[in-house]
Amino acid sequence: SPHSRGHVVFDKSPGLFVAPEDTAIELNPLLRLPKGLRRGYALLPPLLKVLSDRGHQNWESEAPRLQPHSRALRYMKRLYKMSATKEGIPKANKSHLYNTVRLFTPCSECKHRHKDLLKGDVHSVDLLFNLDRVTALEHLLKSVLLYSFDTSVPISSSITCMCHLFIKEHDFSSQVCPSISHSVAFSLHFEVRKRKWVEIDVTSFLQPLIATNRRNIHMAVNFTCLMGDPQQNTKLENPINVALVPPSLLLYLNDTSEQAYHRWNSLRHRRKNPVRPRQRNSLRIDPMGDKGKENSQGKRASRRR
Amino acid sequence: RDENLKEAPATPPHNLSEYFKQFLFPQNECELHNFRLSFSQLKWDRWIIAPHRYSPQYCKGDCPRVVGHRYGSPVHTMVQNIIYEKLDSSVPKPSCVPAEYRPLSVLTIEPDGSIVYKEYEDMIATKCTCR
Repeated sequence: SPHSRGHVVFDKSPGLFVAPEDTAIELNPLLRLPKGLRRGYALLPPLLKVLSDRGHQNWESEAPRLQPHSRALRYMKRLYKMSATKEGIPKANKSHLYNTVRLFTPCSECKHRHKDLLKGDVHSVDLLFNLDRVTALEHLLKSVLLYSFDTSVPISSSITCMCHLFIKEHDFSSQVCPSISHSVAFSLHFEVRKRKWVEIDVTSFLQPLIATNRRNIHMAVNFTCLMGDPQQNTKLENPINVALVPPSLLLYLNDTSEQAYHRWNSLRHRRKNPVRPRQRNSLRIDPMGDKGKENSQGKRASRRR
Repeated sequence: RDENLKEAPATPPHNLSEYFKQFLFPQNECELHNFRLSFSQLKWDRWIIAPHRYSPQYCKGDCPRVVGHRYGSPVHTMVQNIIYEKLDSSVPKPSCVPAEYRPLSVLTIEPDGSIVYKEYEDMIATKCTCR
């Protein structure tokens, strides 16, 4: 649009229009970008293709895309329904900060057992995530390891897992095996419900890596799962062979580029000419929106009313 | 007014309210029009998972000479009309364009197989203006 022409970003970070190298030449000069810019937005290159003279290009010629795991698709469709209306408009009552969520499935894994290390069955999974798609203008708010498991454990039983998470560093120059840079150990207790997803917040653990624009993250996860809940003094017993599908990595991001929807801008705009009473709660809201607090405040307001 | 009454109107109004409405709400004037598409029409449904339908809408219609507050147009719009009528007709008349938008959430599959949920700004026109 006219008002953005002056703002088109032409520096190293992917900007307003990103076109794959091969099509850039065919596009008219106004839309062409300097070489070396990476593909940034899934939506824009095809918009450009449709608009370019060769819009009639046959889409079949586009390189086939890797198909994501159906489980991952199911999770993201659920997230979509929670975040947007049927017409596809971001839900106004959602106070979350993120305007982008990316789900990565590990691109390689190797599974091996350590029989005598810990009590119970120890599973070890090697994970390598390639984060190339994250652009320079997408800032990390939260990262989660997303576990789904198919287990023969009956529903609504409690499981306690001891997990050990390692970050592996590759020193390509010395061709030595990857070394472990830092690790974290934690225990996880959860009830097996109908929807078998477990989210493990690893934001602080991955923050230093992602902040340094690391695009390949190599992790290893060891976990042992037992039935029972130590806090309720139930004895941990009969280790279960939980066949955990290797976790996906979920990144909640705030995209600061012009194309992305900036919820706060529209809120500020609305504040200038409020059409309905202001929200009482403060604006400091965590990236996921504070559902619990909202509810209690909602309740208090209704009680007061 | 008496004279008007004397002259027979070109089209005798069947009912007066319809007749006067055409002066209150001129026809073909700038307004928002519905337009709905499905990504499968653009062959994008292979990588756009949601939404299935997208209503971008569009603006179409004539811009009145004296735009006034109805469109929230800046004074410049009237000046441009004056330039077009009085000074240089090669300067285009003000156009009927979107003035406000709504965002759209899109769920897509990336070439590497990862999945991205992103909220895009200004994807649905909700209001038109002349400028």
